[in-house]
Amino acid sequence: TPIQNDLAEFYCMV
Amino acid sequence: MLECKLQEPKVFRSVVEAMSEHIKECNFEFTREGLKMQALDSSHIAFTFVTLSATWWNEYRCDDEALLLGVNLETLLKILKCGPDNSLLALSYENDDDEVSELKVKFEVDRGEKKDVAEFALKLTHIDPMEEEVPELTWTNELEMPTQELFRIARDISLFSEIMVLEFDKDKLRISCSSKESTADYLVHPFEDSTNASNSVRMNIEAPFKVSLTTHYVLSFAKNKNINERVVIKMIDAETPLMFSFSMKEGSGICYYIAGRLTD
Repeated sequence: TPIQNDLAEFYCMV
Repeated sequence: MLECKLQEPKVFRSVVEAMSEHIKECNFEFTREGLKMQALDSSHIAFTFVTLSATWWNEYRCDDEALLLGVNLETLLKILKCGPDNSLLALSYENDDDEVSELKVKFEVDRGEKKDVAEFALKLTHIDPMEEEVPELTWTNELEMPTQELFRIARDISLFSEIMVLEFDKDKLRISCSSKESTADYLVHPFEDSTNASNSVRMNIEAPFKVSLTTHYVLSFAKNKNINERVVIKMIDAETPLMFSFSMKEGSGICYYIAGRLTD
């Protein structure tokens, strides 16, 4: 099963 | 002092209903430019962003530079469901330190010289403002299709699997899922309907890619057919969140950013 990406992490990274 | 009025309470109710699918409470940010609402759901899968510009409302007045009102969406939705479709919706707020902070919601129905009125007050809560900012991204891929069609596919897929796989290619979109018991496979092709443009499917995919999404979220986005019968999906790649947008008049609309699922 693919792992759900974390949107909060994405936005903190950018 | 804040006061805004709308002759179509149904549309505002649809907006709040769409938000409440993923979010319990959020800050309503009123400025002179209009109302903005943004929130990340508790699972950090979807970010909802709503803009209702000042000109979108029939009347709009906000004297403050920025007014941040913490709203429980479930309660607001209950109130909005009490408003008749033929009523005039008015939201108002007065800054008054002496009293409990509340958002007033009023529905007025014209009865000749008189008006029937229903009034509600929603107690506001403090919510820490969000720290996340939506970055400006250069979308390289775009697809536009009827919202109803996306809803139908997502609803069907939701019967079989929690996860749906979207494969964007230059000339087609494949949506599929698989479970222990079965598989489902949908192919969507670009097409122009000359008699009814709203049925058309348009895609501009520069770099084909494949992404897995949580079915339940896509299904809830596709419930926005009252907001716009067309959905625009903007993408870059499987690692970058996809954007699903439903635009309204005057630069307003609902926009979702959804994170994909990654295979290790």
